[in-house]
Amino acid sequence: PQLADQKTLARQIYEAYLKNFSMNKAKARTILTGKTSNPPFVIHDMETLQLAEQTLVAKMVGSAGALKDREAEVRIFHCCQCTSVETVTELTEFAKSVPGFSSLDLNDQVTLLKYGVYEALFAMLASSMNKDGLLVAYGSGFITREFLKSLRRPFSDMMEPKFQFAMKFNALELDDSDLALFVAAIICCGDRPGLVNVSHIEVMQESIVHILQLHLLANHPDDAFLFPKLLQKLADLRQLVTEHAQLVQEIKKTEDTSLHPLLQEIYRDMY
Amino acid sequence: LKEKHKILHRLLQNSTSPVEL
Repeated sequence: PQLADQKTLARQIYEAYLKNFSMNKAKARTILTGKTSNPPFVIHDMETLQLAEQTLVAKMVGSAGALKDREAEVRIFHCCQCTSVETVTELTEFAKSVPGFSSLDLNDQVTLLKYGVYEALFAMLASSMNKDGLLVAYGSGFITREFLKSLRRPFSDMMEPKFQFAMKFNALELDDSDLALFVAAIICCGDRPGLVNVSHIEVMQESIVHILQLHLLANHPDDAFLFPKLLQKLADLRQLVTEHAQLVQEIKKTEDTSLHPLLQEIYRDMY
Repeated sequence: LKEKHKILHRLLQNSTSPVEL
């Protein structure tokens, strides 16, 4: 009966993942490996960026809006924020579908999301990346790594660490069923600062991590060390988010850009 | 904590309210 319960929980989490995220690894890999009839529009310089803004991301940039005359770096930063806000919204819905999460203390739910969403976001972002670039605008565009590197500082420092993480993370060859449990494990983490009912969350975390371990053994029988490797990725993601939060604070201080109120809430007093 | 995270709090309590982009 216990094994049946574990399989049910794993299935519920995977279904919640497929239902709540507009992009997943299977979809992204289909596009990135050229198996779609509509290949993504490649953004590799200022000209192709402008073309993409007029078509793919017109809604996000607001072609008639305040950002129209701003420099490319600021417009790209704004687009990144829009995507982040959408993913945080999706992650919140996903978290609410994880059995037990909604019955946690509401303050603890806020804390788990505050500290977990960016780690989860960067773990999932890897699915949309290859060594040459990143899918954007729901897979209708592909922005090259070289173009992102060529932006002026500090904006050029934004994505390269995520590419470096993604290349190592993608080498583990996780699929969406693995990622669903991994993202749930990131969110249900008992050592976030300021949690009230730690033991309640630790019970949830233990069962999710245990299911993740069993699932990896069954889904990747050739890689016996996949589970410990993934545990190390949790630590790497925490470091990646710490550095990202510092960079965003620097941009906020030195650049004339606004930060979305939801992201401000998350970054404020984070680390 | 809820006071400092009003949007997160709202997202947790109500899935239908959109977040302005």
